[in-house]
Amino acid sequence: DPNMKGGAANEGVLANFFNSLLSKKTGAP
Amino acid sequence: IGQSTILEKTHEFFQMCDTENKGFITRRDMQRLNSELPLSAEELENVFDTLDSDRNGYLTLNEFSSGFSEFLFGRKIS
Repeated sequence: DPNMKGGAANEGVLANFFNSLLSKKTGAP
Repeated sequence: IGQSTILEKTHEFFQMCDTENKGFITRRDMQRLNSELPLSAEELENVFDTLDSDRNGYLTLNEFSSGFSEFLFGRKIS
C-alpha cells in the first residue's frame, strides 16, 4: 500500500529531525 | 520521562525552529534549519508537510507536539 510506505518514510524523517534537534540541544556530536 | 519534561522539551524544540518567536513555524523557518541540522532541504520540506496536519502552511505548537509525541511514543498525543 503506497500510503503505508509513505507513512513509514515520514516516520523516519520525523525521527531523524527530532533526533537532530536533541543532538543539537545536548551539543552531542 | 515525566510529562512536564516532555512539555519542556517540546517548547525548547519549537523555539529552536521559531527563532523569531512568532508562535508558529513557517516553511521558511524550517528551511533555515538546513544549515544547522544534518537534514537536506527536501527532508525538512517532508518534515514540515508531515507535521502541518491542517495543510495551512503554518505549524502550531499543537501540530508540532503531536509530531513529537508520535516520535516518542509512536502515536499522536495532542
